[in-house]
Amino acid sequence: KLFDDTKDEL
Amino acid sequence: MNIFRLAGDMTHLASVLVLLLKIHTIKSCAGVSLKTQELYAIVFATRYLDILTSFVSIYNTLMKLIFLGSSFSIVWYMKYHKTVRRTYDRDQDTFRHWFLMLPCLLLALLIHEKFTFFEVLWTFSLYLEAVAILPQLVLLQRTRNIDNLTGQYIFLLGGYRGFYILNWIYRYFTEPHYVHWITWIAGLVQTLLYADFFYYYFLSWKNNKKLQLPA
Repeated sequence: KLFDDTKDEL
Repeated sequence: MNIFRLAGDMTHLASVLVLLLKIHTIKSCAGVSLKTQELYAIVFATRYLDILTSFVSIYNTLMKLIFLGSSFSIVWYMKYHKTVRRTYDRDQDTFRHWFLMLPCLLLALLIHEKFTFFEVLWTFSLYLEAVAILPQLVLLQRTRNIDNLTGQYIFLLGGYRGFYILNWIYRYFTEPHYVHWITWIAGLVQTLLYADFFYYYFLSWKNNKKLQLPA
């Protein structure tokens, strides 16, 4: 996975 | 999603809408820094590279599309629209944005969570967003003649940053393992850059006078 799950902000 | 994050996103959205409203209906971009708008377009382009590969929610994808679309269309309007581009304060907006981009790129290459292409660009976008408002603040200082919409645009952008800090504090205490030093420090620096502007904005609001910055 390129991005971890906490990168959910804009 | 907590209330602070939502409030932050909505003020961010409102700021973009205010700017588009000014450009669309008044057909003017007076007092708006093209340098800052170009930097934001780069910020969103480098941060949302994952738009096709990682899906968080419809809300997230939709907002990413809005920020990408609006930032690039604002740049397009200021550069190419036949009436709007004539209102651009070209001679005053002389900030060298390379001086902001290069250090941000170097810093992202040095300080990041993981040394991968996407991660470094994502980190670069955080650093760049932190300082992207500087050309706008310099232009504001130079033109001195600030119309309401431009003032509101910057006020809403600053509000968005403030709400994000509250969001991080909330998430830190409610979510396990929620620690993002790079995001927090870059975000804090960004918010501090608005402090001076906010001070004068509130002063003019309190005295019910037009916003004016000291020379």
